[in-house]
Amino acid sequence: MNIFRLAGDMTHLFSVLVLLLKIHTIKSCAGISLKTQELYALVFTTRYLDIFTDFISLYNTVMKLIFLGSSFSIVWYIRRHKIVRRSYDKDQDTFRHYFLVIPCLVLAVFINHKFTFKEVMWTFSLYLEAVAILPQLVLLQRTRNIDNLTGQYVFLLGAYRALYILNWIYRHFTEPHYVHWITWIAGVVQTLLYADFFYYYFQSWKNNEKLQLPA
Amino acid sequence: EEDLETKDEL
Repeated sequence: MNIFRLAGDMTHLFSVLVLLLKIHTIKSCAGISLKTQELYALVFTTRYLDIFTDFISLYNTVMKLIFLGSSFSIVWYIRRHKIVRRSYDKDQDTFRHYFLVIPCLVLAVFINHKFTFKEVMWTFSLYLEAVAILPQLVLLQRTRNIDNLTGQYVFLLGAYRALYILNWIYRHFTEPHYVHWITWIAGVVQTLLYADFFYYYFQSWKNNEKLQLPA
Repeated sequence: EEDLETKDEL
């Protein structure tokens, strides 16, 4: 475990907790894309299939349970909670899941490290995670208003993957056998998708004005 | 061993 990975995991943990706390305290999910949250629940489910078969460390297992629990709770809140669901903007959050799920599945079947169920599922989760933020970014551009908690949430999500890239670079140089190009590519694509959001986030932060994404 | 290596990350 190196500092980049720990910082990445903490940033990721913080992002889902910020979101869960926001929804739980103000009982609103305005500006949040349910599609993205459902895709993340799918990412964690297909990524952590080995949670009960391969024990890596207590930290690893606890974090997996937290990510699974928080992502499913967020989906539950937006779908089922009698107050929160009223603030869900379903006419704006229209991104089709299968536009992302199908291509990632097909890609994972053809491009993977090993053609086994677990490995294909794991690769699928990597590809899906790279694009899962798209419905959220589309929703932000449509609704144009970004409350700062949502902005912080997306920012932290992007930052976590950028820290993971530093972790992969660090491990590449310190652990010679550790090179997984699929992980690299998916991680870089994911971070690039956030790049334009980062640009506008920093612009608004620097000019101390409300975050506006171009239409 | 290689497999475990990949999977030690979240």
